[in-house]
Formats: sequence, structure tokens, C-alpha cells
Amino acid sequence: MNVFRLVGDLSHLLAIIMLLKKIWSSRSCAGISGKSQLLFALVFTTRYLDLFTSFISVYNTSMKVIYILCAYATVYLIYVKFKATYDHNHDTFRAEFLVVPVGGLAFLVNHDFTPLEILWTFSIYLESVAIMPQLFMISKTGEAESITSHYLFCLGGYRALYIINWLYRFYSEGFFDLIAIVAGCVQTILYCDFFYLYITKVIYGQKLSLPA
Amino acid sequence: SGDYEVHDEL
Repeated sequence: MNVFRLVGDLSHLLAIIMLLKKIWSSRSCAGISGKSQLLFALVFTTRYLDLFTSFISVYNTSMKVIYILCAYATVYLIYVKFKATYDHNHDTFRAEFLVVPVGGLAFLVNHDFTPLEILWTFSIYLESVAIMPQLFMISKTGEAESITSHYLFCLGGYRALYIINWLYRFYSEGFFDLIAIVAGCVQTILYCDFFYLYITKVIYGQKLSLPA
Repeated sequence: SGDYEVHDEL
């Protein structure tokens, strides 16, 4: 464990909790893509099946459990409790266009052709594109509330910190996991455009809206 | 080289 990974994990956790709290306190999930949140729940479920097979640390286990619980709580709030506020007319990204190719790729390119390893690989590939329905929704409506922007910034920050973590681990331990690194870089690139808008607009106190 | 036996990252 190094500081980049720890801060990355905490940034990820902050993003997840911030979103949950926003939905809970505003009693609304307007502007949030339920599809992205469903995909994240699927990501955590397929990745953390190793909770049953290997123990790494108390930290590792508790974070996994918290991520899974929060992901399902978010999905529950969007699709059940505050369903009436869910903006499904704007959440039109076809999630199957992500899940199916990613599933195929996980079968073809993986470290080991075993069920658990294929599911882990699937979750890594899926995580890299799971935010696309949310970004698509923002591009459709043309704006995002500032709290949604903070959420995305923390998620993107988590990815960027993981890249630094991989560089650090490569030089200090000789460790690298090519699948995680390539997927992680793809994921970070998806946030670049958003980062630019965030820095130029949200930080200066404006609502994030796209140039007309 | 990576150790893919156990994935220790979240």
C-alpha cells in the first residue's frame, strides 16, 4: 500500500458517499444516470467475488464490502425509493453496447482462463467505460449540478491517482498488471474532457454547462 | 512481472 493508492481509494469512497448523500438529502436522483450506477454495482459484484476466496487485509475486505453496499444502496435509491425523480428520458445510453463487447473482450484477453479471473477481467474492462452513460447524459442535458460534478471529479481523481500508484509500484516492487493499467488509462482519458470543464467552470463557481 | 494469483488492489 502506498499513499497514492490510499488517497485514490479514499477519493473513490468520497465520490460514492457524496453521491449517496446528495440523492438522500435532496430526495432526488435527477441528473444521475441509473445505468452508470447499475454498471458500477455490476463492476463491484464481479470483481469482489474474491472476498470468498482470498483474504488480503482488513482494510481490503472492509473497503470491498463498503463499495458493494454503497453501490447497491445507490441503485436502490434511484430505481426504487426515488424512482419518480429518475430522469430516464435522458438516460438513454445503450448499456448493452458496453456490457456485451466488454464481456467478449474479457473472454479473449485475460491473465487466466478461469471463471473468477474472467469475471475480474470483465469488471476491470467494464469499470473503464461504466461512466459513459453518465457523461452521455450530461452531454444530452448540457449541464450537471455542481455536486454531480464534484462526484465525477473525485471518481476521475481516483483513477488518476491509481496511475501514479502503478508507476510507483512498477519502480518500487517491479509489479505491473497490464490489464488493469491499460483499462485504467482508458478510463482516465474518458474523464479528461470533463476535468477541463470542471476546472474552468465549477471551480469558478459556475454550474457545469456545456458550450452551446 | 505481475502476480496475478491475488489481486491486491481495489
